[in-house]
Amino acid sequence: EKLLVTGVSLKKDEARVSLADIPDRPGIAAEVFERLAEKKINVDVIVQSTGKNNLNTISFTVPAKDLKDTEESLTSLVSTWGAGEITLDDKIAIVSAVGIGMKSHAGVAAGMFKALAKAGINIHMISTSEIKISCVIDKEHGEEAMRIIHSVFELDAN
Amino acid sequence: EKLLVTGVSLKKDEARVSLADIPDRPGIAAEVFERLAEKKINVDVIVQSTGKNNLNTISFTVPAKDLKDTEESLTSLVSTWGAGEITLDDKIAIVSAVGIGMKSHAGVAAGMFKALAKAGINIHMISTSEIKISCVIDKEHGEEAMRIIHSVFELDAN
Ligand SMILES: C[C@@H](O)[C@H](N)C(=O)O
Ligand SMILES: C[C@@H](O)[C@H](N)C(=O)O
Repeated sequence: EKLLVTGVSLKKDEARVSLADIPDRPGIAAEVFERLAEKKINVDVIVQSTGKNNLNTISFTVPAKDLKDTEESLTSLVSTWGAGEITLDDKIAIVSAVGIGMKSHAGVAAGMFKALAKAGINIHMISTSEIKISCVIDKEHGEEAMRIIHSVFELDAN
Repeated sequence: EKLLVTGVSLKKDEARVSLADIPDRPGIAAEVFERLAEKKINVDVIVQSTGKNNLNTISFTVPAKDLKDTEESLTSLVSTWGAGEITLDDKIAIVSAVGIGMKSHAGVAAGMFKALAKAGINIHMISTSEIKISCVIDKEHGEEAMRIIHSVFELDAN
């Protein structure tokens, strides 16, 4: 399938929240997002990988302005579970390669990850959809990541 | 924003691969997907949450028929890193709530996760996009998950 990356996007106004080592049992994810929905906090990317030893980590991004509210609404939740640790990072950028035919995206993913590796940029989170591959990286590398992904996929610098 | 979940989809022909406790440094994700691209393995969902202690976990799904090839191509990679553990699961289903306006999806996410919790179904992986929220669950719960998500979002059972 001809991989067609048509553009690169960069978001720098979001913050990352992770709930690490939380119980990996039914109902936990529901409690987290019920709290956020009550506070009307907009959530963008949500990722959860597979857990281990009955513990898991859920990471998500929120508008940087809502970071304080998010932290406050989740702190009491973590203490009721008696497990877990909240970590936050507002110095992130979300860089995305956008295009069609991402479905078979091992090739596109490899290309994007190689571009970031070449620039020595560490990938903190990964999320994919049919039309997009997104990486959370340090905010200070945002523009550089855009440039290098542009050149790797031979997009005209606009 | 009126959340508009228009449907539920279920995939039962994929398998989940996780590379747990791999080095969290630039270049690692690139190596994984270069191997898979060389073998022309189609990758669907890719998720990576935030790491800890310089280690991270990348999970992704491949067609169940490619599981053996995937495992073989990554085993030698893990031994060159001297860190990490490959786990596989071909008894998974990917259930997704599909709709527009997912952007502010704390409400939709909470609804979907609550539905799965009510049925006692554990969520192994989570991935979101503008139009979809996907959960990897045990294959045996696939149909039940579809039914309960249908009823929670008041979709006509079709
Ligand atoms: C960790 C969390 O996702 C849990 N597995 C749940 O089902 O809610
Ligand atoms: C774990 C892996 O994603 C690593 N952080 C990388 O940049 O490749």
